[in-house]
Amino acid sequence: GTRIIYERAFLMNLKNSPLSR
Amino acid sequence: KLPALEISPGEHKLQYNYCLWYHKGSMTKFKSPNDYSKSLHCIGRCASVEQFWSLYCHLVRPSTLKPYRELHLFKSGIKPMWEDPSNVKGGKWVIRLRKTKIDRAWENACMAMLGEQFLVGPEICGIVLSTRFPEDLLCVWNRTSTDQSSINRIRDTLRRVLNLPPNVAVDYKPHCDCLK
Repeated sequence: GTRIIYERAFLMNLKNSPLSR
Repeated sequence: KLPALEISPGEHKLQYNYCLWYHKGSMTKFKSPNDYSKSLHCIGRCASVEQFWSLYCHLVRPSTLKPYRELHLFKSGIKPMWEDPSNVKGGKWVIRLRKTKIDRAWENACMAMLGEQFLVGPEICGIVLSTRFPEDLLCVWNRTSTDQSSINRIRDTLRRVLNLPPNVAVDYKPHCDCLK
């Protein structure tokens, strides 16, 4: 299947998302 | 055997699930792999980016850990031991870093692994942070110590994501050398 690739900037943006708390 | 991790709507699934292990080492060597295995504790798991952050944000910064502590972020199903079937033919890249550099390096290495930046498919087993004195160690474990193209790619990605100056050495060590 497709490989799920995330750039660092994208991952960092999710650090403070409500779902990450 | 742990139950499967669930992902809530809106979360961003990772390519692999991971387990974070903590190990409090000592100067004395473990007598057997079994003793070492018992000293490893799974302190959390993640299947999505959000689950990783909620775990990560509860951890103290690596630079504040005492010497001879280890954090292992490994793919689910792979125990961070040389003897694990996924590791037994593998090896690791080792980077020595000053305490002032380790927090950022650990975070960037985790990001690269979770985001599949190494582009070596299932070759990556996990990442280890080992606190020592005066420097700490950051290691990336892979499955196949004879897979030169994957090994080179892991090294080049590490150099790039950690922004390592050319004078910082990166050494490869097959696990079989450690098992001897």
